[in-house]
Amino acid sequence: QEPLTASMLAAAPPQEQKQILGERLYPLIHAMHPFLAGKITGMLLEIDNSELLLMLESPESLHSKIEEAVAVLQVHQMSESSHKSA
Amino acid sequence: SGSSSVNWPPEFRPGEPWKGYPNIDP
Repeated sequence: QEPLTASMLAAAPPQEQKQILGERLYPLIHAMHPFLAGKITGMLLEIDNSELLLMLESPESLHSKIEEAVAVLQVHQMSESSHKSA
Repeated sequence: SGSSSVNWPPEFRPGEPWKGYPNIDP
């Protein structure tokens, strides 16, 4: 798969840009967190496209962002379940 | 007033149109 560039992304409509980024991010995230990949990808798509492009080029920054997202997701899920069980 | 945070974050599904954040400004 050829690397995604800013000009390739800019050629697509805004809504489709997130779709394209998501399709690139998902398999990378799935390799690390198969059960949370969809949710984590959804979270990361909140980030600016330019930053997402940089993350796709830099596995280290992508990995740290994924771990950050997992931590946020776990806290969120814990607070949701404590609300429900209260 | 109910909270809508239960479904956060929206889940990305490969091959399906992404409409998690419809209010993105170009």
